[in-house]
Amino acid sequence: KRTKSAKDEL
Amino acid sequence: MNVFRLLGDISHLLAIIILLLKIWKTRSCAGISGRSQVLFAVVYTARYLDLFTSYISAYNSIMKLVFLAASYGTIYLMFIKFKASYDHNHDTFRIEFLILPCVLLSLLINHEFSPLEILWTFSIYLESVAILPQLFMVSKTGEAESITSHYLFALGSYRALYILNWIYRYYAESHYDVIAIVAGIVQTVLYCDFFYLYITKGIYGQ
Repeated sequence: KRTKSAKDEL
Repeated sequence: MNVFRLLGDISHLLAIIILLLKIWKTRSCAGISGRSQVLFAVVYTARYLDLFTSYISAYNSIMKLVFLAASYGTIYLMFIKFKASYDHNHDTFRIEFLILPCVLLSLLINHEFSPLEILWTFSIYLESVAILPQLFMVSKTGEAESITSHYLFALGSYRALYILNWIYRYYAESHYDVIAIVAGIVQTVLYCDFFYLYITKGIYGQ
């Protein structure tokens, strides 16, 4: 399942 | 972290430093859109609120603080310290026509209907169009100082490098975020005309 959140990016 | 994202963040940091140096050294913000800088400050404020709630890495936290400080510092220089050099007449893009649609879109299309997530989504959408007042101003004045065009080239390159980062993460980490990717592509496409001018003939002193 592909994860969604890119919250570790600036 | 991958090389594309690192280069992207460096390019982003370089752009912000070039802008601050340009304003500080020339003691003037001629040719710079204060409206775009306001939009960037809103983008970073809305996106980096998680600075206090979630710790990812020292790098992540430090860069967020640097981007926040630099964007507010630029606004201080433009609207207070070197206010006399601010070019009101050419910086006229109606930013409410950018902010309102981004607010609506972030309420309609998001990953989760929670305050932090909506603010993050709003900041992603707004960032994709935040440069429009600046590009509009350059097109109105018909030229840009060379330092300003270098700023725009670095700023446009940062999100283009992030697209490579997203491709890498899709294949290497099975990770992707449609909202960030679509907005990032829109953001980079908006620079295409400028990139063409910058590379073919350096738009300054046209």
